[in-house]
Amino acid sequence: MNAFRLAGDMTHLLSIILLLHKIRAMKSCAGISLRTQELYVIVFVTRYVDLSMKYYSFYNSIMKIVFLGTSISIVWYMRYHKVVKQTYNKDVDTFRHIFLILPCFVLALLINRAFTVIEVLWTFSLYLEAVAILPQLVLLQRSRNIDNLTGNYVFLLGAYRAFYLLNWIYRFFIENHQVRWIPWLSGLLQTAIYADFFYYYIKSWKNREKLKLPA
Amino acid sequence: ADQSSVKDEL
Repeated sequence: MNAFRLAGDMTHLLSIILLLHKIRAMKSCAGISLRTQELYVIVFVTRYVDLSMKYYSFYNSIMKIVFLGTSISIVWYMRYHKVVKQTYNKDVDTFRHIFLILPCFVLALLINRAFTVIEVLWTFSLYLEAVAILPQLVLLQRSRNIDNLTGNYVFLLGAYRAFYLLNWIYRFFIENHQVRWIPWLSGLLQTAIYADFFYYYIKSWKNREKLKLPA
Repeated sequence: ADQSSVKDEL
């Protein structure tokens, strides 16, 4: 495993720890999109169906279990925890899941490496992950007040994908891995979606201002 | 290179 891949996984893990900290310590999920979190559960469940069938490494299995467990518990807190659920911005988190899930599923049926259940589900999870942040970005845009934890959470999620791009470049040139268009292009799209957010995040950080996205 | 070059990722 190269340094970029590890950095990617660690920023991903850190983003989840940050969000769980906000939820468990602050008892708040203000500014967090339940839609996006539910999409992540679908992403992990459909991608990791091979967990019980194929063993890659101890690290790989543990991380998969952590991502599955944490994403499910985040959704549980936001939906059912009697204090946390009161802080959820239900009225502004209106992005419909189906508008993302359906096109991604159709695309996965049409464009995949092999027409098998596991492979189509895996491809679907890549397409869905690429766009799963959209409800969260829409929610941020509608929020007058973005707290630091939420801003940092989204920034780390974007950083995770940027590190994965570097990881693929490294693997291709240094480790002579094959060209893999489906994960590469969906990963590239996923990172590009953060470009606007990155711009305002870094700007607010440089000017020591509170993060605010233009409506 | 191996077949599962992307599948060992998360």
